[in-house]
Amino acid sequence: LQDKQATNKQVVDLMIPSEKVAHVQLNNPLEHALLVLVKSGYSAVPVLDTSYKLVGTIGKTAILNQTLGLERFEFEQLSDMRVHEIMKRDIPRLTKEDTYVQALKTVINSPFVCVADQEGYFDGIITRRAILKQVRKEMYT
Amino acid sequence: LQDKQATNKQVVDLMIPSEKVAHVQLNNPLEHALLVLVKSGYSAVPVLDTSYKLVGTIGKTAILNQTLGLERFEFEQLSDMRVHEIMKRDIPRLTKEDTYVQALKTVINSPFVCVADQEGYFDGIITRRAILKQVRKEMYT
Ligand SMILES: Nc1ncnc2c1ncn2[C@@H]1O[C@@H]2COP(=O)(O)O[C@H]3[C@@H](O)[C@H](n4cnc5c(N)ncnc54)O[C@@H]3COP(=O)(O)O[C@H]2[C@H]1O
Ligand SMILES: Nc1ncnc2c1ncn2[C@@H]1O[C@@H]2COP(=O)(O)O[C@H]3[C@@H](O)[C@H](n4cnc5c(N)ncnc54)O[C@@H]3COP(=O)(O)O[C@H]2[C@H]1O
Repeated sequence: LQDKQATNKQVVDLMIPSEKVAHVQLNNPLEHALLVLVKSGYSAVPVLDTSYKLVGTIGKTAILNQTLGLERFEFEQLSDMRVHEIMKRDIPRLTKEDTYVQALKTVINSPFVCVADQEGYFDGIITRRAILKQVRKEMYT
Repeated sequence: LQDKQATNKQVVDLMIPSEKVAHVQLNNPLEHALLVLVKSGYSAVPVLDTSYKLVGTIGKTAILNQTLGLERFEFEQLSDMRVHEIMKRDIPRLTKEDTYVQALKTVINSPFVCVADQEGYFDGIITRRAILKQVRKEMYT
């Protein structure tokens, strides 16, 4: 790898910080989680616990999957279930000190990747958009 | 730009061809469109007309926005409305002969970009994942 071709930028320089990231809580009913997703416009967001530790992610697909009945959508299911019952727990993670190249590899299979510290406290997210903007910058050096 | 840094790959080399792309039709009721999206797992897909010309895109966010009532979700709205009423028509487009660099610029603001020919016939889609995999390949040359 030539020095020019891969910046020494770190995750912390490229991430959206936690205060700007929409999220839901473990205990929220699915109907509330869906409302957060529809109003924010995001297809999936991080799930945090009450001490703001990262526990997983949840998206519209997983929520709507719960409503697939035999003949039609059964949206009433959503008020009976909670985020922790269907969220994705096995998620890739980065730390603030990880490199741009490490981050690029993780977003190949994931539209966004959560950033957390050693104790699991949520720091922010790395998005494909942030990585692609950095890729474009590097093409013109 | 050094020759090594930006391949001469074209959109046709990187795209998912039309036969592998889930899509909906202009006239589909929104409930059917949502079913296609939930079962395929995709958050948004292209919209084609009956002669397979590209007319726009539609996603779960736009569909679910129609169900936001004052106090709760009003999912019954979905059987009364059609794709053409809420789809996004003003979308970026690429052609098969466009370059990898042109494609990279378009996916900065869009998770996928539709590919169509001069007459508007749908050829496929370029995804962020395909672009990011190419970026990674180019880092190791
Ligand atoms: N309000 C908005 N304003 C401008 N553009 C918007 C937008 N909402 C979505 N987009 C565009 O659509 C892409 C896909 O969004 P999606 O919600 O599916 O997927 C998003 C979402 O799941 C998550 N995400 C992004 N920003 C977030 C935030 N502030 N809070 C929570 N989740 C976020 O990261 C994924 C990838 O985001 P990325 O930026 O790469 O890609 C975004 C961005 O290019
Ligand atoms: N069945 C599956 N198998 C493996 N991975 C999956 C998957 N469904 C989704 N993913 C992963 O999730 C990302 C976001 O998918 P999303 O449906 O929001 O956003 C997708 C979707 O809106 C559209 N798309 C991708 N493939 C499609 C297809 N065959 N037909 C229709 N639309 C497609 O392009 C967007 C970006 O796709 P991209 O591949 O960059 O990014 C995908 C991919 O990394």
